[in-house]
Amino acid sequence: MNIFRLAGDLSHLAAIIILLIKIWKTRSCAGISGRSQVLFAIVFITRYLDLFTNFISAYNTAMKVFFLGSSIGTVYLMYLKFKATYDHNHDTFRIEFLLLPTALLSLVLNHEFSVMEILWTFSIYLESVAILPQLFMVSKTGEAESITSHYLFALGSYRGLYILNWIYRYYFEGFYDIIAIVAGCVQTILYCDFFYLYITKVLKGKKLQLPA
Amino acid sequence: DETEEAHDEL
Repeated sequence: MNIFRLAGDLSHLAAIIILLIKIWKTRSCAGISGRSQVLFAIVFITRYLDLFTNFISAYNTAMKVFFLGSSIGTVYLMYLKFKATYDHNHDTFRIEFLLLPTALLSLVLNHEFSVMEILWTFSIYLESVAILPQLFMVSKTGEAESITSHYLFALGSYRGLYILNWIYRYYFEGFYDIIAIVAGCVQTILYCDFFYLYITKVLKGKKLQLPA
Repeated sequence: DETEEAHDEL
């Protein structure tokens, strides 16, 4: 565990907590893509099956349980408890365009052709693009609430910090995982446009509004 | 062999 990975994990944790607080306090999931949240739940379920087969550390187990619980909880809040506030008219990204290619790619490009390994690989590929329905929704409505922007910033920073972690691990531990690295870079690149808007607008106290 | 190692990242 190095400082970049810890910072990345904490950023990921912060993103999820920000989202849950937003939904819970405002009693609304307006502006949030339920489709992205379903994809994240699939990501965690397929990646953390090793909870039952491998013990890495108490930290690792606790984080996995939290990510699983919170992602399934978010889907529950959006599709059941606060269903009336879910803005489904603007959440129209076709997720099969993400699910099918990532599923196929994980069957072809993986470390080992085994069920657990393919599901892990699928979760890595799917995570890299799972935010697209949310970004699509923001671009469709042309704006995002500040709290949604903070959520997206924390979520994007997480994989960016992981890239620093991978550079560190490559130099100091001789460890690298090419699948995670390439997918993580793709994932971070998808946020670049948003990062620019966040820094130039939201941090200056303005609402995130896309140029018309 | 990296495929034998567990994925230790989240």
